Amino acid sequence: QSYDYDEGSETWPFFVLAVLCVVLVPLTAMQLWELVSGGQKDQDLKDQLNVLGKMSEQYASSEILEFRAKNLAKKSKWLAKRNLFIIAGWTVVAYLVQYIGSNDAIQDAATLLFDPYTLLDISTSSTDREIRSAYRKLSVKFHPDKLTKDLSPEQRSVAEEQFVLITKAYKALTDEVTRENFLKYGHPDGPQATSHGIALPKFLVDSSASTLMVLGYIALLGVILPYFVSRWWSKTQSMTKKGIHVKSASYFSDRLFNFKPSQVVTLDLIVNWLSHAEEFKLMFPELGQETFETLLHDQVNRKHSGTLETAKLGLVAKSHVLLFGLLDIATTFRNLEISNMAIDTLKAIVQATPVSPYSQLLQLPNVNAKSLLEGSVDDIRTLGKLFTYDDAKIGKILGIDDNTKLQETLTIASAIPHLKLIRAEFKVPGESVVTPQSTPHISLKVLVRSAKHKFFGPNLIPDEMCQDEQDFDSLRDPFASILEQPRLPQTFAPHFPGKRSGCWCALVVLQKDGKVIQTPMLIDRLSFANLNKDFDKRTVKDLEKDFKPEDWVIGTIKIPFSQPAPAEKGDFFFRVIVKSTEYFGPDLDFTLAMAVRE
Amino acid sequence: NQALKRRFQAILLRKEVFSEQW
Amino acid sequence: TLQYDSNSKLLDVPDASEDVEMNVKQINKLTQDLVAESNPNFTPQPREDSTAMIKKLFENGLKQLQQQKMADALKSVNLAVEMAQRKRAPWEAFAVQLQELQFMMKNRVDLCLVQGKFMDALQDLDFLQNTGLTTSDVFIRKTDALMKLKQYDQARAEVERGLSLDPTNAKLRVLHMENTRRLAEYNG
Repeated sequence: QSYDYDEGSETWPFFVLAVLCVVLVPLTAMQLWELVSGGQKDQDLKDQLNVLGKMSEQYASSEILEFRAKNLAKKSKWLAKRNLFIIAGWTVVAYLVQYIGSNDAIQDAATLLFDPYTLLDISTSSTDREIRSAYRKLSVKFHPDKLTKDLSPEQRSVAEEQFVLITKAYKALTDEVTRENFLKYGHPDGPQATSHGIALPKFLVDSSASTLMVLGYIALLGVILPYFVSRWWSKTQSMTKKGIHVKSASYFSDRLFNFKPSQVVTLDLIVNWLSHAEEFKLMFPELGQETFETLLHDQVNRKHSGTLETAKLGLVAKSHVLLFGLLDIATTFRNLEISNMAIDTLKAIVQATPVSPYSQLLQLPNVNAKSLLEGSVDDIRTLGKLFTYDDAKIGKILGIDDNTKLQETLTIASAIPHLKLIRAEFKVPGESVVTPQSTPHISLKVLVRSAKHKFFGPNLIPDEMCQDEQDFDSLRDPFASILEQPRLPQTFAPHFPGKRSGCWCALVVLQKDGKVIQTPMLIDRLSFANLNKDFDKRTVKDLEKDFKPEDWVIGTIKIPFSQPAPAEKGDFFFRVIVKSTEYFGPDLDFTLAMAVRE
Repeated sequence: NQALKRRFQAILLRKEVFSEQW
Repeated sequence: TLQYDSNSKLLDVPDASEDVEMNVKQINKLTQDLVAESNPNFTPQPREDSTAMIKKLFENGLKQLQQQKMADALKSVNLAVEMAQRKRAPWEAFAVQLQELQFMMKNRVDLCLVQGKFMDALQDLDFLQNTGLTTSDVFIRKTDALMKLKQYDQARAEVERGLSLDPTNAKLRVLHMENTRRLAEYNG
């Protein structure tokens, strides 16, 4: 009851200003950061090979472009709201600052502050001599004995007050006791009167307004706050670490737990599991599990879903994160077949091509499936084999009559990246061998090449090109050098609703029991520079003469190993599988021995 | 024994699935 | 709800989940076999007459193999395997049943391979691997079958696994080289 209220509007502007700044400063910083880094990301995409991305736009259907445009509009609307809030916020801040500046009551309170430097009219970094000389000059001017006779009594008392203040200021800067007081309490005379109050104008707390205020507080603390907190909490609780719904994760776990080894793992099985995902039910509560399954199959078989086409695109966009969640769970259950098929299913959905022995060719645009499967005499299943024929013959094999279309298809086919293993080893940073109980990681040197390039053995690449930097930083963090490689460019995926660049998934399997030993490692940085090279297998005749290893860029993949090396000496075998999530064909699958020695 | 029998009886079905796939 | 038919001595659980249904089927199978068992003092010891029958059929097959009558040999061995599956009671020693089956299956695999029935051989080999037989000869035959079926990537995975368990096996090494050559051709 004895509290003072903010009659003179002295305190509440500062309160509002503080609250606004707490919100606006981080928000503005975040927005500026996004603007800058967004520009950087675009630059990265431009740096890498972009022919696949451009072609992908060209071949995308109108529904997909519409779908993307709608999503972009949603995103930019939210961004516009955020920007609006930032602008409005800073405008209010500017107004408040100006209000504070012009408010007399606040200014009066400010003048009560004791500032010896302004009183003595010197700068804050003056020396003792400067202070003394300033004091002497002013005291001469304002000393009561030195004042002129023709001053009015009021002028006299003002001068006398000024003299007292000047003396105090001098003492505050020189005399020990006064200076201590000044530093502790801000005033040489010791603690001044302080007042405590509430930063609200009285009318808000008095009479009728007070009931409104109380109701307002009750609503805020008892209703609005709990509502938002509980909504946020249930949203966080409903998602797993990998970003899928807990119900979906528990469904996948249940399927894997009850998985019978006699069951053959097919695309149909994975799609069936996916169709039970909770995310789909939440997105389309009016559709059932069987519809989801049918729509996903439509995507893989490039069938138009009629009225459900937009729904299908929504499901397909969501299936990306669901498949990664399934992959994570499958590796935790150590099941290699499911892990492999999950990645293959992602490929099938991205390329809208079923998993079959001919997927590598069917993923290309303009291919006539019928003439491919029934046509040629030789059974061609791989891109590499396809490029052993000349362009005209390829056109016949793929059933493409139009020459422009054929050229586009060939451009895409030769731009699909294939991984070629150059070197592979288990490495312990700082050691020359893998010692017992050490922490090795798997270091791979790969060549990203086109199916069109002539094959050359890994021993044609000299060891010097495969060496890593041996400096202190690389020993401390062997994975830092990976970040120097550029990000993957856009994938050719005209049937996928979003723009994507994908990644490669690295799985490590113990050969002894054939089971996966750790969660997958995602690789999203590799240089595609080699794909531009013209090293056509049909034209290069003499490998020895034409091959120049220094023209080729070697990529590095480092896979962390989740367990320490075994305690005994010996040879331990692991199978390393590096699968692309985007294209059929560019995968690696090999055995790597870990030689544990003293 | 029953598990063994079930696994044995799955052989025919697996043959069909793989033949279709390949 | 559990329902029991006292005439057929069988249980039934309508609208049951997959697991419960399987359990009920197993219980019913066991009940039927027990009811059909004539000897009140049955033991886990494998029955003499079943063993004799299975052995006879199998040896028949071997004889036909020696006479180069491959198709007939396969038929006899198939019969022997089917007999083992049907005649053996579920309470007879598992280790004996498994060994008997695996032995006959190994011969069936070879007969299939010789007659070009690669998919059949592959499924039998998968069965042998799944039931714990991871010897090198299984890997050798599986690699061979996969190569014949043009599944060169899978063949490579098999032969590499075989080599990691038996690094000095000459036959596996030869198969590995051959498969690498075929893979190179397959990829142009």
